[in-house]
Formats: sequence, structure tokens, C-alpha cells
Amino acid sequence: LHGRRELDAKTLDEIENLLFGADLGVRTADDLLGIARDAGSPDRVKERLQARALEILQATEGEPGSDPECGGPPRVVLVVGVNGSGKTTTVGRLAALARTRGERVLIAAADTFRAAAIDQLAVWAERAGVELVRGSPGGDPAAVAFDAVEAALARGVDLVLVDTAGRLQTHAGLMDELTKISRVIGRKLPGAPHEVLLVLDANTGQNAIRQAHEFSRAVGVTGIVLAKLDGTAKGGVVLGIAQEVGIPVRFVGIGEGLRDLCEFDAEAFVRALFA
Amino acid sequence: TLTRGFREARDRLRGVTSFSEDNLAEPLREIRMSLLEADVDLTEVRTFLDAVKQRCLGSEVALRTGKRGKRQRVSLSDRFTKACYEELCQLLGADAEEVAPRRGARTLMLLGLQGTGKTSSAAKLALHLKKGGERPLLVAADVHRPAAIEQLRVLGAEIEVEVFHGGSSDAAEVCRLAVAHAAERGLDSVILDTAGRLQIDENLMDELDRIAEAAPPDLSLLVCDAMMGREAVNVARGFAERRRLDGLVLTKLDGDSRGGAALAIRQATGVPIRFISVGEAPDRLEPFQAEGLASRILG
Ligand SMILES: Nc1nc2c(ncn2[C@@H]2O[C@H](COP(=O)(O)OP(=O)(O)OP(=O)(O)O)[C@@H](O)[C@H]2O)c(=O)[nH]1
Ligand SMILES: Nc1nc2c(ncn2[C@@H]2O[C@H](COP(=O)(O)OP(=O)(O)OP(=O)(O)O)[C@@H](O)[C@H]2O)c(=O)[nH]1
Ligand SMILES: [Mg+2]
Ligand SMILES: [Mg+2]
Repeated sequence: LHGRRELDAKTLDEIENLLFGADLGVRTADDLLGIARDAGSPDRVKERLQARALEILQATEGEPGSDPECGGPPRVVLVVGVNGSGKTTTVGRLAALARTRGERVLIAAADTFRAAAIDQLAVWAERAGVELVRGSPGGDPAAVAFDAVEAALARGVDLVLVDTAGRLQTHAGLMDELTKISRVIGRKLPGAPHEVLLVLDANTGQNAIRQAHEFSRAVGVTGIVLAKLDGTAKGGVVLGIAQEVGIPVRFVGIGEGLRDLCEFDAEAFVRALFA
Repeated sequence: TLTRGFREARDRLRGVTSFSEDNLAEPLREIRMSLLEADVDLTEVRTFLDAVKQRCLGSEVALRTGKRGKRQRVSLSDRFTKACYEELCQLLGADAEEVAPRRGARTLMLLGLQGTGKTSSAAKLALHLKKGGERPLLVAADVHRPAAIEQLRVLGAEIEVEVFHGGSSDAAEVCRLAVAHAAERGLDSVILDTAGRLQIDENLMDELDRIAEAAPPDLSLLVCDAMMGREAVNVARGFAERRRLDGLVLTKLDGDSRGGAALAIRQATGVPIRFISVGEAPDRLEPFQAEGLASRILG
């Protein structure tokens, strides 16, 4: 856009390319294209886009679940998402983050299905210096979550992180299983889970919006963890999710190490999105 | 369910005897929306729509045998639908030959971004080859991810295929030892499961080069998640520029993502899609068929 004199058709064309290339929802891309068109001159386009994107993201702040009304410890966080998105790794890093804040943490290995899922989480638990509650491979995931909450109550733990198996939203039986896990947690501790984090791979396209809808229907997602933002994908789809499903981004994953999970910075994000 | 574009075509082209720029405008606009929602890259969408328009405008009157053997004209909207399918099938590439089981030593390398399904695809590929009469060897060349080796060992045990692991903390060395081991035992395909990596990560891309040097692959397969968005083009190009790619494995097609990224990857790299994965169980690997993916992308 630099050095362009006016917002001619060719420039708008390139802006359209940019917007669609950022994986924004089709609706959101059109919204922003309108903003770009009304910007008046090319050098004002970027700041207008960034401002509008920030507006969209901040509109989701303060939605129910962002400030868990906790009756007291433990706070229970359920981590969900499609296969391979980064849930197990996220749980490990969330545990580490909580520990730096002096919290006592327990992790529940509720992925009882996938090969070596429990072993993988065990390594992360060790790295984060927290304890792992596990069941037997192939066992009932809801039972593991239940045991973890029970143990947390007994030991005065501050935070319980529940890792679940990856699942595609097209598998109704698996989505029902997730609803059951959440319900069982709630039975053990009314009000729990206090947060439900959907881990989303930043490389995901439009399907992310469907994931947000469907997982929300099953377990009421309260926040998104945008993983793999250290790659070349910009994760623009969270704008579409903010507009269409109203879920805020809470954390971003920027690598595979123990310290590579940070709180979401909306301003930094929109700057990078329309760099 | 008909995609909006095809429905639009039916409405616009009803009772019309020939295509025109005018009556094609709306149907093409709807197809455009549909493709953008399917994650097809904008440039690809434009090329595709132009090609479809040319096919329609340049096509001859088509006849088919209808009821009572009468020769009937194919409706314009049917022709429009057909033009869309044919153009997309052509772009996706005719059904590429799957990786066929055959006796004799060879090395297959699986690579790609984190979490795309390489480890599970390696096991599925091994089962496919074993069913075809081969004695494959799975190689746990991911020395980075926690419990990756254990994951492949469990999968290998499930399908009763040997898994080579250890011998070194260096991925390239593990692969070199594995190939030697396979040669000793007279095994057939050696399948290297590598760690997920970013195409922009210099250290890990170097590791891939060293693995390829230590165990020269006869076939390198890029494993891609069907739900990828527009970045698929850059990612695929990034890998293709560093390694010669012989095929693509598209995973998680049991989801409801339309898979438009596959078209972009194919166009950007020319790499044929060899397999699709449609589930977590080890037998859920199928040879690629353009027709199926074309109708999925078009919605
Ligand atoms: N580069 C990068 N890789 C990540 C990030 N988060 C996770 N990963 C990698 O993504 C891959 C998948 O991570 P997992 O934590 O196993 O994902 P998952 O959602 O638990 O997977 P399933 O349980 O199989 O559904 C691993 O190789 C991780 O190291 C991130 O922020 N950046
Ligand atoms: N539903 C479904 N899940 C799949 C498919 N292919 C792989 N998965 C799942 O996706 C997740 C990631 O698969 P992996 O094989 O661990 O992926 P990977 O590429 O080896 O991951 P990294 O080694 O961390 O890069 C696992 O939960 C698999 O079971 C598929 O076709 N359908
Ligand atoms: Mg996991
Ligand atoms: Mg792997």
C-alpha cells in the first residue's frame, strides 16, 4: 500500500487479497473491506483496519467466564479442541504459567484414548513441576476428571487443568463424551469447569469458526488458545470467531518450549495481522 | 445438498438456451463465495471462475438420452455444474497412483507442520503396505516431541509392524541405523516418521536435509491437515523448495472442513495427492480420488 496515491480498484483488489489471505471469516473480510474502502486514502487503510480489528476483538472481553466467579479453590479449566491442535502442550505450559504465579496445580490426563497421550502429558507435568492424575488407558475420561477434582478438593489445590482427547466436531459421539466430562466435573464441584479453553491451530482456515460453534454447543467455550502463532499463519480467523461466536482469545502459543505460551495481547496481534 | 452456486445456476439458467456473460454472473458469484468459504486461495478462485466461464461459453450443445430413448438437450444448469466439477478435477490432478506395495528396499519420509498427522499416517501407511505383502519398518525419527517414540511404538504394536527407535539422540543417525537394520533383515519399505517443524525453522529444516542425506528417501510425502487455511500455499512452497516432494497426504478428512487448501497446495507445488486419511483408526487411509475432493470443495 505504501506509495499509493489513491484507493483505486487495483489497490482495493490487493487489500481484498490480503484480507482473504489472512483467514478472516468471509463476513469479517467483507466488513473490513468496507472499512478499507471508506478509509479515503491508502495510508489510512492500515490504521483503520487495525482499529476495527481491535474493536472486534475487544467486544468479546468481559463475556461470562472471563472472570470466573469462584466459590474458592480449585478453579477447573477444561482444555478441548480438534486433533493435533496443541491441547496437551498447552496444558503443560498453562501449568507452568500458573506455577510462576505461586499456584498449586494438578493436571488430569483425561485423554485415555490416543497412543502415548498419558506419557506425553506426564513429561509436561514433570517439566512444569506439577502432579498428574491419571486413569488407565482406554478408561473413562470423565472418571479421570472426576478423580482429579476430588483430589484437588482434598489437597487444597488452586488449579486443575483437564487435558482431553482430540476430536472432530463431526463425530457426535465424541462431542457427547465431552459434554459428559463437563457435566461430571460440575457434579463434583458446582460451577465447574470455570473455564473451557478451545485450543485452535493458527493454521486453521474457515473451519475454525465451525469448531468454535460446535465445541461451544457441547461445552460452552469461554476462551481460545491460539497455538502455533510462531509459524507463518496469522490466525486471523479469531476475528471471525469474535464476530460470529463472541469468544475471546486468552492465550497464544509461540513455540514448543515450556515458556512459549503468553497471555493474548490484542494490540500486538492486530498490528502483526495487518503488518 | 446443492451448493448455493448450483442452486443459483438452476434458477438463472432455467429455460435459457445458451450461456451468456450475463446469466453466468450470479452463479459464478455464488460459486466464488462457496470456494472462499472452503479456504481456496483468492487467486485460485479467480483462475477457476475464468476457466469455468470459458468452458461454458465455449461449449457445444450437449445431448443425452432421456426418457423413452428421446434425445434431449442437457440443461444449462447441469452443464454449468459439470463444468465446475470437471475444471476442479483437472486442477486437483487425476487420481495419482497410490504408493503401491512392492518388495524390495526403499525409504519413505513423512514430513510436515506440527500436529498434521505424520505419526499416525506413518502407521497407516505401514499397515497399507503390510496388507499388500510387504515387510515394512517404521522408524521413530522424531527425537524432539515428548513421548513421540512411545506413540509410534504403541501404533506399531497395534498393527504388528516393527518399529526402529533409539541408537542415537540424533534423528539423522537413527535413520541411518534404521536403513542398515532393514537391509540386514531384508525388509521392504522403511518409513521415517519425522518431527513436526515450521518450514521457516532453519535448524529443523537443516535436520531434514541431514536425515535425507543419512537415509536418502525414494519418496517424500508432505502430510497436510485438510482444515488448513490460506497459509497452506506458503507452507507447501516452503517445504517444496527445500525437499523434492513426491506426494501429499491429506488428513482429517472425516471432519467438515471443505479442504480447499488441497487445491492451493497442488497448484503451488504441482505435488500429487497420494492418500487421504479419514479417521484415527489404522485402516483409515485411502488412495486419493479427485472426484470426491472436488465435490467436497464445491460443497
Ligand atoms: N510451533 C509450535 N508448535 C506447537 C505449539 N503448540 C503445540 N505445538 C506442537 O503441535 C504438536 C501437537 O501438539 P499436541 O499438544 O500433541 O496437540 P494435541 O491437541 O494434544 O493433539 P491430540 O491430543 O493428538 O489431539 C506438537 O508437536 C507440539 O509440540 C506452538 O505454539 N507452536
Ligand atoms: N479424526 C482424525 N484424526 C486424525 C487423522 N489423522 C491423524 N489424526 C489425529 O491427529 C492427531 C495428531 O496426529 P499425529 O500423528 O500425532 O500428528 P503428527 O503430525 O505426528 O504430530 P507432531 O509429530 O507433533 O508434528 C492425533 O490425535 C491423531 O489421532 C484423521 O484422518 N482423522
Ligand atoms: Mg493431546
Ligand atoms: Mg508425530
